[in-house]
Amino acid sequence: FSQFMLLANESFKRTFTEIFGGGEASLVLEEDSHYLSAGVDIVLKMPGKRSQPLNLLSGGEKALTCIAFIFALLRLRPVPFCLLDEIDAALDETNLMRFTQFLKNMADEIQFIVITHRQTTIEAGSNIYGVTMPQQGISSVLSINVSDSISMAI
Amino acid sequence: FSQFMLLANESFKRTFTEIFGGGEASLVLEEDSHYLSAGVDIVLKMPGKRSQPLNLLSGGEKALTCIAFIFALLRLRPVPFCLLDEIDAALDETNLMRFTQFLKNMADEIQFIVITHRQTTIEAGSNIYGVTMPQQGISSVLSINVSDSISMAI
Amino acid sequence: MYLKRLDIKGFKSFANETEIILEPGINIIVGPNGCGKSNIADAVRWVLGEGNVRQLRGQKNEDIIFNGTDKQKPQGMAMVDMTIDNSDHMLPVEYGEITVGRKLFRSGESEYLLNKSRVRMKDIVNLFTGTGLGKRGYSIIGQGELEQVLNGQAFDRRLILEEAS
Amino acid sequence: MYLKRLDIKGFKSFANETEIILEPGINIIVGPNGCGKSNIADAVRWVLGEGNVRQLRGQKNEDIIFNGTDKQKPQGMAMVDMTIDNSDHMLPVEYGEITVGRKLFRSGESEYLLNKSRVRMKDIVNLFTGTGLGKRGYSIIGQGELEQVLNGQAFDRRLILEEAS
Ligand SMILES: Nc1ncnc2c1ncn2[C@@H]1O[C@H](COP(=O)(O)OP(=O)(O)OP(=O)(O)O)[C@@H](O)[C@H]1O
Ligand SMILES: Nc1ncnc2c1ncn2[C@@H]1O[C@H](COP(=O)(O)OP(=O)(O)OP(=O)(O)O)[C@@H](O)[C@H]1O
Ligand SMILES: [Mg+2]
Ligand SMILES: [Mg+2]
Repeated sequence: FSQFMLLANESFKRTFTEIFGGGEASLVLEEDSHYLSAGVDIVLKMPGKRSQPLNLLSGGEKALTCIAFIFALLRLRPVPFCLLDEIDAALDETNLMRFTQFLKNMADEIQFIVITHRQTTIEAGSNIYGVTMPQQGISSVLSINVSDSISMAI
Repeated sequence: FSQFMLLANESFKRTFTEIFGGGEASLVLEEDSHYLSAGVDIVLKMPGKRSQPLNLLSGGEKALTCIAFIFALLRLRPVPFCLLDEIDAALDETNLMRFTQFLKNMADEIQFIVITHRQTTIEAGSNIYGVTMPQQGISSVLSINVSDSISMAI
Repeated sequence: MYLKRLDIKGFKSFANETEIILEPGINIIVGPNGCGKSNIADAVRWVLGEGNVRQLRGQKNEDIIFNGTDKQKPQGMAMVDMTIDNSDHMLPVEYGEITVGRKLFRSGESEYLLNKSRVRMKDIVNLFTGTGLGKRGYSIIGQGELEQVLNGQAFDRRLILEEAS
Repeated sequence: MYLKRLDIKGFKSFANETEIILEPGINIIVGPNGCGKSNIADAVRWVLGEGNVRQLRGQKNEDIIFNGTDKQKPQGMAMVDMTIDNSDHMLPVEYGEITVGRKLFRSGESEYLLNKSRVRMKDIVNLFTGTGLGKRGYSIIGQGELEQVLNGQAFDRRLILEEAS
């Protein structure tokens, strides 16, 4: 496990700095517990700011940090497909672009299924599916081609 | 208190049905507790759907229900000002319009301070303030006039 | 290996037989609030062997069976079939295509299917071991679950890492 | 009664003296992630007498004092002044305008001010009693707190109703 911790830490450092365009981050084992039950803490510093307790981070900074953590693991140990349900809700437009860029970089290796309301994310997709309820209470799915999808950003 | 419960229930029914364009809702005291310590449960039915446990609701339906609850109280017992921090994050465009319409209806009586990333909400405002960090890590606030604000939807 | 197709019927708001054909790359699902997008995510979790109905926003098992609308009666069964392209044989079986199926009846009876033959739930769970498509994995991030990585316990993060290693 | 103006200095990311003039009606605050919007909400909560630093995302009291950047040193004090238009005399005092102020020093010392005269924290809290601007009220809904109404305990909902009545 400690072997893997080194790799995970490495991947997280790299992914974090890439996705935030700077800053520093690392994964550390909790000190005050027995080795086998020690949890993993995240220590980080946003670009230009000082290292601070995680709680002081903004909603969007937290969301993007969690995304960096997940993506760091995906790069290290890919899964065949990854389903993401509205994980981009808290991101501003700039961070949304970074997030979608990352998706595109990994899309050769991993199939992504992304539920979203955000236009920028929709535009990053190669296949769009619209879910609707023409009959109240009963779902129905249709395949949408990319140009119509912009107006489907509901 | 039970007097107030009746008023609150009434206001919630009305607000819910208005904000969802249908459906039913009510506030009920928990049965299985002593009167003084009984909590308040919410029972509801979305338009066209059957009454279901709250957990099965979607992210947006839950958000709008919470908004209906808060607004029901605001109509009953207004506060001088109300600060809302990104409460519109989970709403689709249609529900966003309903939410902003409600804000406008109450804005004569209550001053709203709304933090948002959503264009529709920004357009409902009469005063816009942009917060930025020209120096990394240090916040700065400027008043924006309404026409520029559309491009500030970050 | 990728998720090729989902067939959903009677599962939550999917009263009618619904077929969703997916492609490699980035598949986007959009739609208004409450129309069923997260229900699709629940369907994937469920057919992969999710045993805890609370992870699917339910309270009792039958909550995931279509329970009717103003105009339509409840149904007696929920079923989800997931078809996986296995031409790279990431799954240790000879088939180039695998269909995993799950049914739940109001009586409480369950069925699990692997390419049409009846199996047990643990056979399905075992099939996917090592692929990362697991319970503690990070292959499905549900609505509102993202923040758990930071807000959750340090030990949960360790579990995620252990699952990955 | 409405919130006319906020003056913030040394509070969280507001290193420099910042003045925000608000109007009746709908005031919108926008900006990128991490630029300080929720910090403004925290400042309002704090100056109204929030005693629990965890409600402001802090762990210890001095977390709310500007703690520096790559280029600027930490500061020794956080202060927030909130000016309220009281021409309708909703607040039971003779003034048509009220300024509530709060300071915190790194030493741990605190100051509370009401129109420039030193008061205790409970005087500030009492001033706002009955207006709904209270601890359990619904006048400030922080980021991510909305869902609490449904996800929280039934008893918490009761407390909110009791606060309102
Ligand atoms: N067993 C069931 N029978 C019928 N309808 C159900 C059942 N379980 C859940 N639903 C309905 O499905 C809807 C929720 O769908 P879902 O969570 O997929 O929405 P969503 O598209 O993700 O929306 P959002 O964008 O708000 O997250 C709810 O209206 C709920 O009432
Ligand atoms: N005491 C402090 N000193 C300096 N910076 C601080 C302090 N406390 C918090 N911050 C910084 O303030 C930022 C958070 O600001 P805030 O939560 O207001 O963002 P926001 O504009 O609401 O963003 P979002 O849109 O992502 O919610 C963080 O980057 C955090 O590091
Ligand atoms: Mg959803
Ligand atoms: Mg914020």
